[in-house]
Amino acid sequence: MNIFRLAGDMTHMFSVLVLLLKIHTIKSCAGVSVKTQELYAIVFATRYLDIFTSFVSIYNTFMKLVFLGSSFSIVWYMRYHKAVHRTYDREQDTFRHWFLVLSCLLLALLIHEKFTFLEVLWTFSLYLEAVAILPQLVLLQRTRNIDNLTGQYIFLLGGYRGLYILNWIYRYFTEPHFVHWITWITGLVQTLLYADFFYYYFLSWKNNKKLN
Amino acid sequence: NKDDLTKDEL
Repeated sequence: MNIFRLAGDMTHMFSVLVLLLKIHTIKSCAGVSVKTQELYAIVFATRYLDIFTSFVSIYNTFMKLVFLGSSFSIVWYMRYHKAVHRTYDREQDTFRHWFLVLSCLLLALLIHEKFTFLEVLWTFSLYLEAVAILPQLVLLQRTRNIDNLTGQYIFLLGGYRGLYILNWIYRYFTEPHFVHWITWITGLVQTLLYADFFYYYFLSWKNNKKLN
Repeated sequence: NKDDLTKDEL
């Protein structure tokens, strides 16, 4: 464990807790894409299949449970909680995210480190996580403006993978033969997808005006 | 073994 990875995990945990808290407290999910939340639930479900078979550490297991619990709770709130579901913007959140699932699955079947069930699903979860934010970014552009909690959610979500990139650089230089091209490339693509959001987020913060 | 090492990240 290094400071970059710990900071990345904390940032990631805060991003999902910020969103869950917002939805739970104000009973609203305005501006939030349920499709991105569903993609994240699938990412965690397929990445943490080994949660019961291979034990890494208490921290690792605890964080996996936090991510699984929060992502499925957010989807549940947005789909089945009456008050919250009423605030869901169905007309605007129209990204065909099942195509993302299918293409990532096909890609994982083609490009992976080992052709085993767990490894292919793990690789699939990396590809899917890289593009999972797309429905949310499209919804953001359509609804033109964004409340600051959702903005913070996206900012933290983008930031966590950026911190992971620093972690991979650190591990590459400190651990012999620590090379994982698939993880690195997907992590880089994921972070780059947030680039223009970061730009506008920074502008709105600098000019102290509403993000839109 | 190598596996556990690679899967130590979230």
